[in-house]
Amino acid sequence: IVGGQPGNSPWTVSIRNRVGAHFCGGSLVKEQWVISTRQCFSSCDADMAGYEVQLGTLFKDPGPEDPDQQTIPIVRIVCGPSESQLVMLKLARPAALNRRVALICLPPERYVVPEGTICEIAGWGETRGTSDGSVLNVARLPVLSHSECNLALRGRLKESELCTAPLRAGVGACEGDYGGPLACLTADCWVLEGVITPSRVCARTDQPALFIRVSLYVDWIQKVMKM
Amino acid sequence: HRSPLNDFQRLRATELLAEPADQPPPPPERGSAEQCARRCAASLACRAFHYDRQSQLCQLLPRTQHSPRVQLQKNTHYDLYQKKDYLRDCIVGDGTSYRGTRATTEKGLHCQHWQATTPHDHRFVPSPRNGLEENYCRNPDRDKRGPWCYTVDPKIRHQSCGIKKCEDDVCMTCNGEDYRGAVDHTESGTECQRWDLQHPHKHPYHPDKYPDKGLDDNYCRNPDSSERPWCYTTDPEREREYCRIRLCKKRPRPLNITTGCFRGKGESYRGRANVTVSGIPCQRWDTQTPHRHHFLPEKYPCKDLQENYCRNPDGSEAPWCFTSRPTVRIAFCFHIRRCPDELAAEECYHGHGEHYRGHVSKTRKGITCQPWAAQTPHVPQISPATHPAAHLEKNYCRNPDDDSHGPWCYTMDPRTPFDYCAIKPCTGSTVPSIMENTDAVAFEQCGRRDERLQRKGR
Repeated sequence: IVGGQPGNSPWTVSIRNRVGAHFCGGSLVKEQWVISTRQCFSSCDADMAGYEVQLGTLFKDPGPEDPDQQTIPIVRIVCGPSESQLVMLKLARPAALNRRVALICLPPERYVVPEGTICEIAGWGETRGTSDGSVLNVARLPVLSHSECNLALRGRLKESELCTAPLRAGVGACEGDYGGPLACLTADCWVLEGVITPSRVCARTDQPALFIRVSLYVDWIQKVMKM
Repeated sequence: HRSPLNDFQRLRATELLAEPADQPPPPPERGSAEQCARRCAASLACRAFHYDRQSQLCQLLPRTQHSPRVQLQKNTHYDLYQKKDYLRDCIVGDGTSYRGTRATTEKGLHCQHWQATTPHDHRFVPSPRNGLEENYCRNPDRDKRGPWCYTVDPKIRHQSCGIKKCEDDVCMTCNGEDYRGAVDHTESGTECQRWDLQHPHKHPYHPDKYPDKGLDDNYCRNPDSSERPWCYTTDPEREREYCRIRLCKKRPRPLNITTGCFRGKGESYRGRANVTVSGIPCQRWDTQTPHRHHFLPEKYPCKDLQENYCRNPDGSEAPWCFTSRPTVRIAFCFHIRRCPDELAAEECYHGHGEHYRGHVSKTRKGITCQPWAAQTPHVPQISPATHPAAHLEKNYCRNPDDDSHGPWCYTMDPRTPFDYCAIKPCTGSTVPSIMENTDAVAFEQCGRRDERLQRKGR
C-alpha cells in the first residue's frame, strides 16, 4: 500500500507461495473461504499443494513465536464468472476467529456503494518507501461515483468495476496487495465492496483506482460456498 | 546417514496384487518404513514391501510389479516400496546389481535361460544371491561391459545386452527441470538423499508440496531452477551437489510462446514488458547490479533472458524481474494481461439465460457437463426432481436458479462441482443496470473490528 500507514484489518489475509513468500492478498469471507483475484493464480484448476494463507498477524513475515498467527493450506481454487477476475480459495480447515481474525461482510446483491463513502484498502504489498513494508498497511480512499469515474476513463468503465477518487498525496494499492480488500464502513459494519486488482501504475494522483465490484458477484460467492 | 529406503522406489497409495495361488507373503510386522526397508534389504527373497503409514504395519513381498501374474492397484492404505534394482531399466556402475527383466542382447538375440545348459553349457548356477533368473540379462562375473547373457544362437555363445548407464539412459534438456531419469548419485559419486526424508539434511522440497517437480525417491531433480539437476546428499558434510546427466543433443522447440499476454505461470511468455507493476524499470538479466543473481542468460538458454524483459525462469507465480531499485529485489509483472483460457462461446442467451434451451453441454473451460439426473461425481442440489419446469435435459447447460451470470452445469470433474458454460449474452440483450436501484443495508455479526486495537496500532 502506497501512502498508507500501519493498521489493523482482521479479514485481510496474506497468500503465500510454495517457498512461503507473500505474493498476493485476500479477504476472509467465511471461516473456510477467502476471496482474491484471478491474476494471482496460474489457472482455475491449479494444484494448490504448498500454497497457504497466513492470518492473525500484522507482520508480513512474523517470527515463530507470534501468538495469534494462523497458517492454513489452500486446498481448492474456484474461478468466478468470466468478467469477474475473482477467485474463491477454500482452506484446508476453518480459520479460528479472534480479536486478530474476523470475517468481513458481503454486501447485498447488486448493492452500489454511495459516492463519498470512505473505504479502506489493506495489504502487505509494496509501500514505495512511504511506510514500514514489514507490517500490514492500510489507507483510506473515498468512493467515486460511477458516472464521474466513467467520464474520467473515457467511457471504458464496466459495471463490474468500482472506483475510488485519486488523492493528491498519491495513495493506493501496489505490487503484493492484489486480491486484497476494499472495505467500506456501512451501518457500523465493514463490508467487502471491492477487490484490489493489478493496474498499470500504483497510487496514481491523476486517475481513479479501479476495483472489482463484489456486490455483482455475491450470488456466485454464496453459490460456491453452498455447493 | 544413508537411509535403507534409498534402495527402494516408492509408489504412493498402491498395492501389489498377486494371484491367490502364488506363495502367500509372510505376516505383516510393526515398525517404521525405514525398519521395514532394512528387513527387506537383508532378505534375498524380499523384493518389495507394503507399508501402511496409519497402522505402521509392514509386509515383505517376494515379487515386484515386473513379476508374472501380478498387478498394481490403487489403495490409499498402502505405499508400495520396490527394490530399485528390480525396476530400473538402466545400470549403475558395471550393472552387477541389475535385476531388471531385459532378456535380449544388444543385437536382438534372445537370451538362454540360466537354468538351461543348451545350446551353451556354463558353470553359473542361479541362486537368490547372484540373481540369475529366467533368461534375464545379468552380470554375475563383473564384466566391464555390463549385463550379458548366453544366447539361444548356437553360433554365438554370449553377448552384452547393451543396457545403458543411468546417466546416459535419459538425457536432459535446457536446465533439466523436466528430467525424470534414474540417476541417484552426484557428480562426486555421493549417494543422494531421498526427497521425502529430512535427514541428514532438512529441506523445503517436500514431494507433496511440489507434485509437479517429480521429486521421486532420491533421484536427481531440479525443483528450484538451478543450472542442472541436483540433490541433497547422504553426506552430512555436504548439503547438496549437482549430478552428471547427459544433455540431449536437440534442444526442444519452445511451446505455446505468447507475447501479448501470459498463460499459466508465464514460463513461455516472450513479450517485451520490462517495467514492474509499480512502475520500476526491470534490471537487465546480463547485469549483476543493483541485484546479484544466478539467472545468467547463457546459463539459461531456453528461458530467453533477453534485455530486461519480464520472464519466469524459475516457475514462480507469474513473469517477474529483478528491479532497478536497490530496495526492491524482485517484483512480479502482474500487469501483463492473462491470455484468455476459456472456450469460444458457441451460442448466446438473453437476460440471465433462464429461458435458454440450447444444447451446449460443456463448461467455459471445456469440461463436460454432468447429466442433471446423475448423482456422480457430484450429488446435485438442483435436479429434474427439484426443478421439474426448468427443462433440465441430459447434460445441457441451464439456469434453473436464475443465476445472474448465465447458464451453468454440474461438471464431470470431481474437483469442480459446477461452472458456467461456453455461452455468452446475446448482443443487445439488456439486463437492468446495477446503477438503477440501491437497497437499504442490514448486516448481522461480521465486519466487526476491535477499534481499540486500531487506535493503539496507530
